[in-house]
Amino acid sequence: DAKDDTVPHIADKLIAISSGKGGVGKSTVTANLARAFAESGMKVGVLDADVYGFSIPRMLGVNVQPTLIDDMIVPAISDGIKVVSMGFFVPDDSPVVWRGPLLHKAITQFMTDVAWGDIDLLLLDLPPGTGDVTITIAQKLPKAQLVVVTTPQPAAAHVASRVAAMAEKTNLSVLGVIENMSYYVLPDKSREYVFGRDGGRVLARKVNAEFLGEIPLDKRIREAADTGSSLFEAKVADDIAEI
Amino acid sequence: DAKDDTVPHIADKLIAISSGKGGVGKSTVTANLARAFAESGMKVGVLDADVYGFSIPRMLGVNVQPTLIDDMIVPAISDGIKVVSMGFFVPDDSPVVWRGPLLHKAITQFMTDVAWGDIDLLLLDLPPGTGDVTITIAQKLPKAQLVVVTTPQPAAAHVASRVAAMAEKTNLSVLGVIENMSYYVLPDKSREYVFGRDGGRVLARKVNAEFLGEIPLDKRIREAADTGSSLFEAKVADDIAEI
Ligand SMILES: Nc1ncnc2c1ncn2[C@@H]1O[C@H](COP(=O)(O)OP(=O)(O)O)[C@@H](O)[C@H]1O
Ligand SMILES: Nc1ncnc2c1ncn2[C@@H]1O[C@H](COP(=O)(O)OP(=O)(O)O)[C@@H](O)[C@H]1O
Repeated sequence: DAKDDTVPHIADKLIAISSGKGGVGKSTVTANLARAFAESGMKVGVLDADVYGFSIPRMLGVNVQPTLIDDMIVPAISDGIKVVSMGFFVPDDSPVVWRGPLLHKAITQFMTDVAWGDIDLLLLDLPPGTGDVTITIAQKLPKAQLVVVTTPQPAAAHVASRVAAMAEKTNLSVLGVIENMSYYVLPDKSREYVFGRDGGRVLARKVNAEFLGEIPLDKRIREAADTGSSLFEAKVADDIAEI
Repeated sequence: DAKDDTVPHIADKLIAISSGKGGVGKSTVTANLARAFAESGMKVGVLDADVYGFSIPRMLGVNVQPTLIDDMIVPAISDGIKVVSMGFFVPDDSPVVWRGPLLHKAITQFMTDVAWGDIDLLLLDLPPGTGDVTITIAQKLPKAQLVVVTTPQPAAAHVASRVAAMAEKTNLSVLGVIENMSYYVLPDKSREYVFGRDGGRVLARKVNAEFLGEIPLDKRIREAADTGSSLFEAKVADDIAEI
């Protein structure tokens, strides 16, 4: 049973952030959740396991490589947040084609050989979708909870059954759904729902989970993610911090 | 050599639409290109090979299943466009986990056993990314050209080297790059570059291909895609038709 090789205890709270497909803002939400929790005083670690696009280091402004001491990976630290990304170990432009046994070995090493120290919460940025890479990682997590990031399109709710099926298969509970790019705030403060409405609420109902909130489509969110700076300076993250 | 089992001649022009990651609007662009070419008088076929998210039938308003005559798939027709999707043959909510030999067989059948009839142009909606499914499909195409859909973020240009590497590996030439969600038009007609600027042009330069144009982030594009209606009624597609 794949469950037997779950990783040893890392932190009291372990939240894996997932999405049905790429481009919905999963990594952006992970980076901002990490900041929001750190800002509230928690000791936070982030493991970037999105093998198809490692963007957490950039979004958290991490420019240094983690170090290896006695065969253990010591995370990089930025704004008090500990960060380990599989991307640190892959040359920048090489297409990561992780397959089967190589992937299993790399993931296990990332999850067992990191000296996280004393952290309260570990956030894990999962690969998008519910393919075998995502399932492999999810199966190794002990008592993790899943947060699903989606966009407002009703079609996005279609992925619900796949995420729920994955959560069941890997013994994870779905903590909640965060809807991203929910609306664009016009100069007159009215809202335009560019991608439609209610995809997040429909998804939360379908997987019996809580709807955790909406995040606006806002240029400042993208600028903060591109420069690795904290959203808090832009004061846009109030929505996210409340989550 | 995988090239030996390329598909027989389908149409004079074969364009495969790809993207570095999901959620950039690849299928939306494919559907709108199909309409733009059909509107200009060409006989167009669309093969939806995006095994991770079959959205072409919905976007082209196709509600009927294709039929099987003498073991050949006869495409569904909507607004004069012939459509075949692997999604027709997969139950709606079942997570498609196509692997290895099963996938090869399904793809080959879709590409050789369809009675396209006399078409001028075949558009092929590839799966997002440059993983082995995408490469498998691309290797079966005879003289196809690749169009890459991207969004404006500079990070999106990172996928360039992977798309170029894929094109080289599969003997496809990169026809050009289309940038989608380039800007949001405010009520006063000024433009807000929500996702940044120039990712498309940077990508086109990196892969030595033409920059084919920008498509705005516009609610009407999403509404047309969700209802399977033609953008032309919304007169938003002028940009796309010019491409
Ligand atoms: N709410 C938002 N407003 C504006 N841009 C956003 C928002 N969320 C994400 N983005 C941008 O969209 C792009 C995709 O986000 P990312 O987090 O990389 O998605 P994913 O991890 O789901 O692939 C990034 O350029 C990011 O900056
Ligand atoms: N230019 C655009 N403006 C507004 N919405 C768009 C635009 N392009 C795509 N969309 C919407 O974004 C979502 C993702 O598009 P889709 O074509 O499914 O992406 P992909 O095929 O790359 O995964 C869809 O809901 C679509 O309607």
